[in-house]
Amino acid sequence: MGHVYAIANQKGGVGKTTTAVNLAACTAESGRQTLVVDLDPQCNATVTLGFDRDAEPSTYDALCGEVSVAAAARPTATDNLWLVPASRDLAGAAVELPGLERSELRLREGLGPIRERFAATLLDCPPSLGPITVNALTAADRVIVPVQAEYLALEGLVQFLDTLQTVRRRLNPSLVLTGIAITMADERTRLSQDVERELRDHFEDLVLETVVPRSVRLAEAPSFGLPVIAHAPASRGALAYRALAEEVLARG
Amino acid sequence: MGHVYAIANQKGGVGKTTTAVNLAACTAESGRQTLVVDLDPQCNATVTLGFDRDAEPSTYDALCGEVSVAAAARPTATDNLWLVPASRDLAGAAVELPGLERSELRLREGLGPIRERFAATLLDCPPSLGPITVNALTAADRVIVPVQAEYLALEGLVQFLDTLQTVRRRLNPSLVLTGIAITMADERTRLSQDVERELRDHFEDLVLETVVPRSVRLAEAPSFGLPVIAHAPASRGALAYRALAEEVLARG
Ligand SMILES: Nc1ncnc2c1ncn2[C@@H]1O[C@H](COP(=O)(O)OP(=O)(O)OP(=O)(O)O)[C@@H](O)[C@H]1O
Ligand SMILES: Nc1ncnc2c1ncn2[C@@H]1O[C@H](COP(=O)(O)OP(=O)(O)OP(=O)(O)O)[C@@H](O)[C@H]1O
Ligand SMILES: [Mg+2]
Ligand SMILES: [Mg+2]
Repeated sequence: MGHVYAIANQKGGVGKTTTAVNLAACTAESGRQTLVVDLDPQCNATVTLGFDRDAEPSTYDALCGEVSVAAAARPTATDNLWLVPASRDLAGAAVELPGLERSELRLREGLGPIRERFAATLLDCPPSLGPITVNALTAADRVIVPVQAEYLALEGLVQFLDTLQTVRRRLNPSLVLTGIAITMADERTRLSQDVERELRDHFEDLVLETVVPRSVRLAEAPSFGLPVIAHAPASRGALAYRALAEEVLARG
Repeated sequence: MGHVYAIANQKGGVGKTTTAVNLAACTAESGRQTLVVDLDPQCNATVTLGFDRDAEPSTYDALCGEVSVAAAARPTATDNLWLVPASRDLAGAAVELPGLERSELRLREGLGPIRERFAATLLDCPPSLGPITVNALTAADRVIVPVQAEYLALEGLVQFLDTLQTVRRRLNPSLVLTGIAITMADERTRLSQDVERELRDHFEDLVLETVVPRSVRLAEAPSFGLPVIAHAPASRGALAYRALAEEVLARG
């Protein structure tokens, strides 16, 4: 039985796409069938995995009901790793979805039949708390919240956790927060150390042990259309995401 | 006669808030009356300028018509710098606005009376191309697009410029792109150099000369509720934003 993980945080640029794609590549590398669903109209996960934007069928088609998620899933260059690509018209979904019947449940219902096929499904969310992210949180079993080791990212975390509580109460009582993942940490700066300490003091074991360091290999990999474990397998970024994947799977 | 600048890019974490707040502080330092309007439900510009989230009246009250923008503007700790704070209910505006009469013009009409009072008004936009950003692009005379010197930020730029064209054609024909501002550049990495070269080759003089380097002082300043020119006046970040402000004002 697989899990569906929402990779979400309304703060922009904290490493949601980088975490979704690289965690997925690590679970695929360990032999588990893995699916990435790109829910962001920026199509960053789609491009990071080597596809063109606006491939069809896309997540938009699956959300608005024309095709099933299963029909939109396609294999990537990485063994065991599949993708449902995003397209730009997803930007319209944020305005169209609230008008549809049972709109918050569309992704949950769309994913239904294929949950069994994948050991792990990762939902890459856009930087907002709008209808698409709510759909993802309603469809998911688990949530991973990437947080940059910086002040403004810390600021927004409480707001995100409030939203999580509301979705859990109203739409998805079984949703579990797997953890908060510290990303782009620069151990040399006091700021990064202070933010990490504050996070661990405040949120305790909700914060995952593994910290992903700032590593230029991670920022380069998307320009080759590859996860970092394929682009630079021995880099600090690749080692960190392998460790993070193990920790996430161990948390169940 | 002042200008209204939208600081916008749907890519998250590219330095929109950091650019809006620090450009504004530099124009205020030069003796010009300056206003920052925080249009992001994350309230990052509000917090960066030392205010609590959810201060009232807020941008939400001005957008949904209960108060004028002038009534919501308040002075900050920096001379000549004023702020219209954001609140979390702005997240609801993205869904509510499309239902209102002439919704795209709300901010433009709200700003009308106070344009003359400020030499520069800077609109900090959320990381999306939704109704709030469209409102900002319709209200603005100029647009500044911060872009991180990284591959994924480059990817999203074409999509943003397409949207800009659409807004200019349908809603705001006099909107001028002041320029693309390269932020968080790390001159030591090949990636940063490659992205900067690609930007300048592709977009030529639309790319502003001044490049803002990655500087931890810029990331620290928000935790003190201060712009970087107050927190660390001699830092590379402060010097870069002073130079960027001069270049922006010179472009008219
Ligand atoms: N650990 C890291 N070290 C260095 N660069 C990183 C790291 N993680 C992510 N990046 C880079 O930082 C930028 C932001 O990361 P990413 O796009 O994954 O964040 P995001 O939260 O998905 O952004 P958005 O809010 O726009 O969806 C990207 O250019 C990415 O390549
Ligand atoms: N030049 C810089 N050097 C170092 N850190 C920076 C720089 N500019 C911004 N930052 C930091 O990078 C992070 C992202 O910047 P910021 O929040 O301004 O981006 P944004 O585009 O407004 O994000 P969002 O999409 O969430 O609104 C913040 O933690 C900020 O403090
Ligand atoms: Mg992303
Ligand atoms: Mg911002």
